[in-house]
Amino acid sequence: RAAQGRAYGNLGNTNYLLGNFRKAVMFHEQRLLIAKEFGDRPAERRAYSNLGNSFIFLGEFEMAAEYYKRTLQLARQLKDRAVEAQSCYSLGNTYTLLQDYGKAIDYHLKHLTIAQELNDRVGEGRACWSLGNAYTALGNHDQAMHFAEKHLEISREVGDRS
Amino acid sequence: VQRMHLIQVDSVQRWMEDLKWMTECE
Repeated sequence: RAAQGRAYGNLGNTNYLLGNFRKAVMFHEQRLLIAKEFGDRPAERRAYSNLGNSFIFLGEFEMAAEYYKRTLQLARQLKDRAVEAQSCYSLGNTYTLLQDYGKAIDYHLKHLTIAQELNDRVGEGRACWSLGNAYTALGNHDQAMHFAEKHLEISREVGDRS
Repeated sequence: VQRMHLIQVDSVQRWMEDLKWMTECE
């Protein structure tokens, strides 16, 4: 049964990479059931994250947000700061797709805090870029300028010309 | 509003490009 769980996860991932997102969801849901059966929380966490990603490409952003929230919850329980940061980044982007810029900003700020804590300059740059765009969408140009300047500074530092 | 929507797309597009290849391995 445990091997079956891993096989479902691999089938979900393979279908995802092939662009078969409906099938990917089906397999990751099966993987999730088995992870829960075994009380395997890291596997449960992976399934949530994989499901969130699949729903993004199905255009079902509300569903994606729900799964990313569960990913975030488990990442916190498992004390995995890197995954917590990634979940916040995903949630920020998902709420941007949903055009809920207030929530997008909340999550991008959370991502920024963790990226700074982990000394992840690339992550920090992404967070600033995203925040600049979200504040622009809200018409808050002072904050947008602040984050655009930080984005430029970090991009120069990491040598990202684009 | 339309212009702002276009502006916000670039950072999200970049994220989605990375997401395409992002799977959590067993």
